[in-house]
Amino acid sequence: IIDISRIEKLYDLGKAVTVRALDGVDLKIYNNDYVAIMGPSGSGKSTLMNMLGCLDTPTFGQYFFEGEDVAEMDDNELAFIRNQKIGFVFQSFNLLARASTLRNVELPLVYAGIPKWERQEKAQVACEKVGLGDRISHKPNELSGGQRQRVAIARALVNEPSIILADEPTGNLDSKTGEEIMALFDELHSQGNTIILVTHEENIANHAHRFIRLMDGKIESDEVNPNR
Amino acid sequence: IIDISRIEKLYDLGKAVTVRALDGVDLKIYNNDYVAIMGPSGSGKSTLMNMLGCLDTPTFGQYFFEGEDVAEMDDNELAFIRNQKIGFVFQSFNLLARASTLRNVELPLVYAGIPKWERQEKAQVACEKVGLGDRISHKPNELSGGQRQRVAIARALVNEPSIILADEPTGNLDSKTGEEIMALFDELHSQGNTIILVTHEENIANHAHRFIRLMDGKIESDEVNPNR
Ligand SMILES: Nc1ncnc2c1ncn2[C@@H]1O[C@H](COP(=O)(O)OP(=O)(O)OP(=O)(O)O)[C@@H](O)[C@H]1O
Ligand SMILES: Nc1ncnc2c1ncn2[C@@H]1O[C@H](COP(=O)(O)OP(=O)(O)OP(=O)(O)O)[C@@H](O)[C@H]1O
Ligand SMILES: [Mg+2]
Ligand SMILES: [Mg+2]
Repeated sequence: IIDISRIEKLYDLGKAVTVRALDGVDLKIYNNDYVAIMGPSGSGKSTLMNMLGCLDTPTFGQYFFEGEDVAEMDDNELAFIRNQKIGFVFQSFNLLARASTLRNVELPLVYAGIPKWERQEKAQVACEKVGLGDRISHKPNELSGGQRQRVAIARALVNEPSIILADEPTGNLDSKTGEEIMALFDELHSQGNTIILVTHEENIANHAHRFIRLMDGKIESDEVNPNR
Repeated sequence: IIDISRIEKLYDLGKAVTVRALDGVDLKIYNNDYVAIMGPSGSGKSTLMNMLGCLDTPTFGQYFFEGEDVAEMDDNELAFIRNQKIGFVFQSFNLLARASTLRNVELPLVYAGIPKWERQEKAQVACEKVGLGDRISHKPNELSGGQRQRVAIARALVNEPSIILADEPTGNLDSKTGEEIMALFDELHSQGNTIILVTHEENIANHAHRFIRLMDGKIESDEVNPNR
């Protein structure tokens, strides 16, 4: 369902310095894949995730999403993909500072045109699934780091997307809460959805079926999870 | 050197709901301690760290820092503690968005009145120690999550404080980079400094000599690291 070839993302910093965040990436993701992307800090994982989520465009290379060239899509098609087909959990959460938890989680449903009573109900359910049922009126600065991370996760899942891209979803969570979130992802995977997560923790990665390792903007290895 | 007793931090959210972020904490930290604070998401770890770092005041209870009551200190004394005695690594980094890495790291030296050439040199050294020597002119949005985390770490260390408070310092780092940062903390500890870190990862916690576990705003256990 995702086919990217020869993807490069270059940042030109003047003075003849170019940062090669992605330096030639070929990757195919299939329906119902469960992928863990790993690699050193700065190796290009978030940049790759932003490409896959249609949130950023490559400097070179091609991206076919469900058989169609993303570079040829208009704004409406792209918005539909980002809002309804893909659920994205950002490494730095990207929550609205002045909105409550419930409002933050309900935002994708607003863009999807869901009526008010229905979206508040769906947002409430999503909050309960990540253990934040008693935090729905808190704003982000009234939440702990791990609670903010869970708001970002609930928001990504509320539109029931079939592809979930999660960038370090358990980075701020203790082991028990982290495993509760992973149980949620496992369940979504068993329902037929596609899960791609970036993580640096081996026991979190172990839930996935396929390991992709990045190094200096390139894919170093792409293999079946040896522990399954 | 740090003596807190019966510390409570309560948030009043109206409608007769009170969040008890810290619910009666007694704690003594000694010179050259190496402490790992652990506990579930939302259990009060960051709130406790903010108390210890004199960045927030308790609702009830007392805090003696090096024998003096923090509640009796004036703004100058508190500023001196926060800027020179304690180095604080925030869970959400708190970097200046419009400033470069070097400028962000050099900030505590500006407040300490260090002259320009000397602080740029010290900031450069601090950046190299966390592996960011080639990222000094990047702004935060031009850095990866783990790189931003390392800017926050370099900034906390640049004034050579004797007490380091680090809230999830390796949450966004792969294992290898995380161990490089822990080697840095181990070295600082061996030089006589006091290290207090919040972490949810067992192998990171294992560098510490003393484990404190929080649960629902209270200390559940406080023991020597059984693995040492
Ligand atoms: N300004 C606030 N108003 C209301 N509640 C708050 C506020 N700040 C924090 N809290 C609550 O206090 C509790 C403790 O928060 P804290 O940030 O200390 O947790 P933590 O242990 O650091 O969690 P994490 O591991 O997720 O970072 C949380 O349940 C949080 O919702
Ligand atoms: N706007 C930008 N300008 C210049 N360089 C950038 C920019 N954005 C990212 N980079 C660089 O691209 C590289 C890859 O960044 P990316 O965020 O993808 O890394 P990552 O693998 O997610 O790292 P981490 O594990 O630390 O989150 C980094 O070295 C970073 O400094
Ligand atoms: Mg990243
Ligand atoms: Mg915290």
